[in-house]
Amino acid sequence: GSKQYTITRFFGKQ
Amino acid sequence: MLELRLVQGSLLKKVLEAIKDLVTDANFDCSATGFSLQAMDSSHVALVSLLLRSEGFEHYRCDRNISMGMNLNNMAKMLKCAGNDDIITLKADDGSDTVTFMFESPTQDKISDFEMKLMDVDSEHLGIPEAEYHAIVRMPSTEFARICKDLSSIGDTVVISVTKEGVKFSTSGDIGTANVVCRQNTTVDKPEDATIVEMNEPVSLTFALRYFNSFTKGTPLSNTVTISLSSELPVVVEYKIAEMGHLRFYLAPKIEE
Repeated sequence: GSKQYTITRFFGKQ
Repeated sequence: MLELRLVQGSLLKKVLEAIKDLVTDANFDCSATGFSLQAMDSSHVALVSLLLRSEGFEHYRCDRNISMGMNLNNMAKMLKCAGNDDIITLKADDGSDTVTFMFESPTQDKISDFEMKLMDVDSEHLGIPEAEYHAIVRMPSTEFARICKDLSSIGDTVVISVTKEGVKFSTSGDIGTANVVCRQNTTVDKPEDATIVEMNEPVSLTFALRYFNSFTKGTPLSNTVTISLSSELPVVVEYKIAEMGHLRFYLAPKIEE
């Protein structure tokens, strides 16, 4: 199956 | 002191209708650059980024950077009370825990003000890196909305693939499968009816359709939508807001484990 990634996996906290 | 006068008040109404179901509470940030918002949905899978540049307002006064926490459903309720042709002015005093929306009819014969309570919203600002996308598709926003709606009656996820031939939207579900291919088409009477596929590299990504359907609530903001795809990045679905800025939705992909 495929896993739903979260946005924070790609964009770092500032 | 904050005072922002937007002649085309309907833009703000449309923005709220486009984001209120995706995001519950958010901070609106006001600075010399403009009026902006960045917020994630509750599952942190999608991110909304709004910018209304200060130059797009008829009057823009923002003495110092200010962040105003608002419940978007409540804000939408208030903005629904503005007429489509009304001029909308946002006002807030320094240190105040309320914001005032003032609505003026075009003929100035009706002036209303609605005061809304602000709230503390915990939010983390994410850094969105500048990216070179593998493919950028521009198409009529109504066409994109139609495809998302149609496919979501068949399946839950959409595979978006861009090749030389065009952009393909595919889904599958219990009742069967569906593929919609849009080829580049620039031989149209109006430029906004064109479909333009810019591809640097072929790309294919899988996404949850329900988010796309939520993003298409931005359709009234713009005749066209731009979809930017890269294999290692969230997709960007962008609605330009004429003369003012943009509403961008970012959605993290689903990746095979």
